[in-house]
Amino acid sequence: MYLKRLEIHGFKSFAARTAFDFGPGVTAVVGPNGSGKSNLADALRWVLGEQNPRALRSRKSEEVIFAGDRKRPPAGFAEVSIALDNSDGWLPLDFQEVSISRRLHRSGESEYLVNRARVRLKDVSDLFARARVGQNSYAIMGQGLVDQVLNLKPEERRSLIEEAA
Amino acid sequence: MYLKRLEIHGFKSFAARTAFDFGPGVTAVVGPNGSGKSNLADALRWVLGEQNPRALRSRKSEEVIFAGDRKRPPAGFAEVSIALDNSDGWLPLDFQEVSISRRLHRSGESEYLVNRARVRLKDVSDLFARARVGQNSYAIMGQGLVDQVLNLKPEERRSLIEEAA
Amino acid sequence: VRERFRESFHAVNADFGRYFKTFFGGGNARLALTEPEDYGESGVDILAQPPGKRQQHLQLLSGGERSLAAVALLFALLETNPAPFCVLDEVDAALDEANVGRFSETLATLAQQTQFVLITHNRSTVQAAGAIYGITMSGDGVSTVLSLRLDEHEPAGGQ
Amino acid sequence: VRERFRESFHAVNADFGRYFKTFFGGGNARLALTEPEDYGESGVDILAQPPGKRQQHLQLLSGGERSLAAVALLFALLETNPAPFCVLDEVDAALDEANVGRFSETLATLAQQTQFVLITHNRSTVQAAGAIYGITMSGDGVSTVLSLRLDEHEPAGGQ
Ligand SMILES: Nc1ncnc2c1ncn2[C@@H]1O[C@H](COP(=O)(O)OP(=O)(O)OP(=O)(O)O)[C@@H](O)[C@H]1O
Ligand SMILES: Nc1ncnc2c1ncn2[C@@H]1O[C@H](COP(=O)(O)OP(=O)(O)OP(=O)(O)O)[C@@H](O)[C@H]1O
Ligand SMILES: [Mg+2]
Ligand SMILES: [Mg+2]
Repeated sequence: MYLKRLEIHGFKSFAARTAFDFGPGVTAVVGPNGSGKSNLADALRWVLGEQNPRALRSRKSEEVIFAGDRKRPPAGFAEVSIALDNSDGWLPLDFQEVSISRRLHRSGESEYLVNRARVRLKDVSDLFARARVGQNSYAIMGQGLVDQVLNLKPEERRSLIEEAA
Repeated sequence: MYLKRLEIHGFKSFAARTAFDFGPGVTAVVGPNGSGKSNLADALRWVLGEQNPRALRSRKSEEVIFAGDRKRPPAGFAEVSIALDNSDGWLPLDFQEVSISRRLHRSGESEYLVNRARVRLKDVSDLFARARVGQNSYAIMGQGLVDQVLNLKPEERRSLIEEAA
Repeated sequence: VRERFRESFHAVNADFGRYFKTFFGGGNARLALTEPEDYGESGVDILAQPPGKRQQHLQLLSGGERSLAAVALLFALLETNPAPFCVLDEVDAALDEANVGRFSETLATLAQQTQFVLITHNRSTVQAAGAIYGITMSGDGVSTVLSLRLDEHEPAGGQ
Repeated sequence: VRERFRESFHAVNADFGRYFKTFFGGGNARLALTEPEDYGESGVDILAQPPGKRQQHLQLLSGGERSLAAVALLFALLETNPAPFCVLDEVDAALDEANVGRFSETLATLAQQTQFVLITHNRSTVQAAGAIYGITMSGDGVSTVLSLRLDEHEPAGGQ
């Protein structure tokens, strides 16, 4: 399984619909300070079900919606979608490709979709738990957090190893 | 006033007596990971009177003494000296050059010297307070601490401005 | 559960030691149980010993040494429990040139089994990538994307 | 005390705004009292607005933007209350190439009144220095020093 496509729309600084196609192997993301690179990492963490705003460098969950600027009004909602290549059957679903989306409206209403069908957050978490992805916290290493792994308490490190079991 | 010379002996990874001569302007310090660059910054923070081991990346104050390695035994004491150019009379002392030293023995006994005469810690702190140096915490910006200034609480930022008054 | 933890602990420990030696060009690193032999409840400690140095508490490691030890542990976890993809956001910021080289070589090998999205300012890390995306902020605070497929670009001028 | 705090607050605030504009090539930054007009007790907030963006809470700034804002505040404090020397340990680690350039230019100017000891891995930051010391770890965990006086060395090969 690997990440084939990422679409971001109205999430943080990605006001317009923006798409990234990925191949297997290493894709580098470069750009000036403040251009939106870590926002891309936040988008991936968010679509995998992250519920804690602080893990997305925000104070409230609505802060991930594009807040507007001189020319554009604030967005009404934020949406992130990923398409995963499932030809190896990693996700227990009968599809060659699985798409997962998350949407948050300014009203606070949030939606999750798997292959464009609405599901509950619990369904997404279960799906990922069976596929050993999602909250697998070490798979997305945020900026400046590299040595946070070393600052964990011994019992927190234990749960990292348990997850890998 | 500026820093003319720094001598480190038995402090952290500087087992042998090591001297640095500085001119005014910018002196760059380069070297591989783990070679001792931040230990040099710690030596400067220590000689200016730092009392908190955690600000020196240590748990106990004796941990700044060279701990020994395969070939050398642990050092018996750590000593750091600085020579300051005082031709502008910045330090309220009648000397063109002022030297300040700090020594810590494994026994826990510590000594402070100004121009090679033993003084108490309080004398060093007073001297620096009058010259607006020493605990001036922003003058030594530790590794990875750049944005700690931004994480201070509003009242802590106030004391930074008060120090500058 | 106890049995699975024991197996995973030993697997991660072995890989952690291996990656550490690759990154540091020697030395030793290992995981230790805070309550030895109690695989059911015990917490986990990390012991690291860069080459030529004594075994020391993690706090004494330098900034770059900490980054390298953390990445070695991350790669070991990815070996034992492969994730479909992994995002690394400027993990190379504190590394010197020699360590950046060792990191990107090891990454290129691990990328044969795990996909990586690698955010970096470091030109030499970019060499390890098969594709590059450039993100810029247009004058009005909105992120836009440029795809700089590696094969089209002279890597040195990449950014 | 209140009078002195008021003077120093306004001086640091003016310099902070100036350094911020230099580093970001525009935008705005200022200090604000949490209890306006109460110079005796009030805490201090920091407001930053990179060019083209709206004024935002510090937490929303990117890694590199935070480093630049912190250094702008540090330089402003050094203007108001000059320290005899200042040590900077890898403050440029999160900066992109353009910002490293702006940082080292500004440092070179400020270095006419304050002495700096600058620890860095960045070759282009080293250009701003009048002298370079190289520190290496001999095989047995002991730091040794090499003086690489700038005038003797071809800067590009400096390290
Ligand atoms: N909800 C939002 N709406 C609009 N812009 C936002 C929102 N949240 C964050 N931003 C903007 O995103 C920018 C930060 O982007 P990001 O952290 O991704 O930068 P970066 O490319 O990682 O930079 P660096 O190289 O410095 O780490 C901030 O300047 C902020 O203005
Ligand atoms: N008391 C001590 N005795 C001997 N060695 C010590 C002592 N305290 C720290 N060290 C050594 O100093 C090394 C760290 O040095 P330092 O943090 O200065 O590296 P650095 O040059 O700043 O590296 P980086 O570029 O990664 O930040 C550690 O590897 C540690 O072994
Ligand atoms: Mg970033
Ligand atoms: Mg360091």
